[in-house]
Amino acid sequence: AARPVSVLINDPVSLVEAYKARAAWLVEAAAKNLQAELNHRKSREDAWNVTSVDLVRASDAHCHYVVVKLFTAKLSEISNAAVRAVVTDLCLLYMLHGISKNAGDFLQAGILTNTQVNQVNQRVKELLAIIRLNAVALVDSFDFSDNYLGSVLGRYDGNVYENMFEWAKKSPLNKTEVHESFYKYLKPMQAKL
Amino acid sequence: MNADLRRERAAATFQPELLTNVLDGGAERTRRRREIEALVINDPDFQHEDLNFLSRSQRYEQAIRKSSLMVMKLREHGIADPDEIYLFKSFVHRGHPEPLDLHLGMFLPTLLTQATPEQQDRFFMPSWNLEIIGTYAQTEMGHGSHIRGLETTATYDPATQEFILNSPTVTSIKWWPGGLGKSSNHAIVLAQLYTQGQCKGLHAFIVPIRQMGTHEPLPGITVGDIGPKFGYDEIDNGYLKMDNFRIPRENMLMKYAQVEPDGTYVKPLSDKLTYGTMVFIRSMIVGDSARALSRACTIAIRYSAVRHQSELKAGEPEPQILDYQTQQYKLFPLLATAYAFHFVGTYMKDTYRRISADIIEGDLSELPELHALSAGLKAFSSWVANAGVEECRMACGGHGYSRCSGLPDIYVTFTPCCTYEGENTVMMLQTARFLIKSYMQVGSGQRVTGMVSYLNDLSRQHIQPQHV
Repeated sequence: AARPVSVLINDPVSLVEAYKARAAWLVEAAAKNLQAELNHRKSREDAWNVTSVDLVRASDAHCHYVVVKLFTAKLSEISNAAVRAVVTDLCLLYMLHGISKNAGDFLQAGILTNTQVNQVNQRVKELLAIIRLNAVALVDSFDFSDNYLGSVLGRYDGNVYENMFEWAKKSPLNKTEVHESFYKYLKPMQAKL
Repeated sequence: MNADLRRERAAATFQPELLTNVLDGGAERTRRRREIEALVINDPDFQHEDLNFLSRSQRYEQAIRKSSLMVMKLREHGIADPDEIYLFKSFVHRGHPEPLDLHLGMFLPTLLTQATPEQQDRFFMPSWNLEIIGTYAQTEMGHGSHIRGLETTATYDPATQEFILNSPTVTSIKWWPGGLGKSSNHAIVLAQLYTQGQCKGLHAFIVPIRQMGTHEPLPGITVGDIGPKFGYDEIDNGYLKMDNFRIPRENMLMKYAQVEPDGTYVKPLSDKLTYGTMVFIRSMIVGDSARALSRACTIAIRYSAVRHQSELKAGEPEPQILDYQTQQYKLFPLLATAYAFHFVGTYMKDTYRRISADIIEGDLSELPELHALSAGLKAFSSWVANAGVEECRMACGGHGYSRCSGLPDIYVTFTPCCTYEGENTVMMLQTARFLIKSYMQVGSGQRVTGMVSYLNDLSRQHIQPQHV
């Protein structure tokens, strides 16, 4: 049954309601399917097993709802306006991308219309361009030291290629210019051919 | 500094330091976290060759060396807060698992939460001082998430007031626990308790497995390393077979359930209490998902800002990869997810601590929801993060495949989260059990609280409430 949810796609709180409605819808659908199996006089264990795909979907939707609810709740705790703005963009992207990826649920449950799903897809692309400006600063904020990150590609100073070359030169295979296997196998083989 | 990154950072519309403070939970915590990391980075004892260039045995040896030093340095620096210990440990091992992980993360917390005061007097300090090096042996070769199916038995012998621990079949051999193969000399073993001829279900027992001092396996104990794995080279995941191995009655963890000297069994308040440690670890895995995904995003996004390739407009210089919408579409939703999971991870840690305190007060009312939520979020976040790390690796092109990128290590170190501490599908079905139960309660006119309270709003379509 459709849920009287009017979704404002730029309002995190409204999107949380949409996720809540989706979770409720999937939990109810799983429960009804389970009941239908029980009505076919299946044992409870069998009924549970032949409904488990629905049950996992319901749990997944419930968890997704919990994540968006907690993420949205966090926004109001961020005191600095500039930081709150960028994290709000991330929150919106997370939720709209989730709707886009699970559009079937939102459409089937009558939570969103086709037009709204199109708006969601468009809004996702707009948010990509908005977040692009701050992408590097957003990962810098995780504050991983190079020592902890352990990645030449992800070095803070970005001097990737020269360090990649230095790293490769340290490969154990490079301890000698000619690896001992050349003398043990390649050379004898060449001599025989 | 690479010019692209310099330009990116100059264009930011916010101060990363302020957001770092939000992630840490305050500026002081940021300062302290950096202080702890500096202790490690500036300590020559913790420097070593790139692990990628070492054999498995050398990696295990490095890990044991650093873990042994770590324990002493923790004392030297006076670090005792559990969160700070965890930080110090992850900086020492740079996000890699280490042989003492289960000792610190499972053995000690289980002693704290499931042992009686007398047992704590006997076991805790030697464990804190690493005389006792413990692990947590639950999973068996043939039995994983369905822990009620474990085969290991602990049969009580009232004549000698001992439990006889036994691995009756090959499939009952304990398999996987970290640190079990070569490092530990004790294990907390989960086994089916038999007393007065009846099975009383799963209980935890402290089992010595190696001789103190010589570290030789004890008679009746067969223990060893299970061999190379997809990753976790630093860890001696092990096997444990017990051949009617006897331990004193006092070695059963008896805070909640007890066995009297004559063999009488005393039931615990709730059978879910034995799983307390597992709920703790599942709650932490949400934070681990955030950390793995954050690291992968950091690498992929910085590299995508440095890497120039292809042509967007004919004749113009190759653009940064990060300017392609398709690259943004791969990485930015994952970046948003990393932030989301970070906040949820903090929530789960705080909630676990709050409800654990309630449990100690005897209030178990929120335990079922915590049990269900930690299982579900562990599965949800680890599945998404696992796929996300792999997406980041591929977003780095061929270089992402090289171990110099760090991404293969992040992946092979993180992916076990999807199967350990309960296989994810099983976790999801545990959450579903709680959801259906709550739905039935609503159907029979009761109201439900907590994260499932939205079910109260469902229309009153009557389903015959049957227990499933």
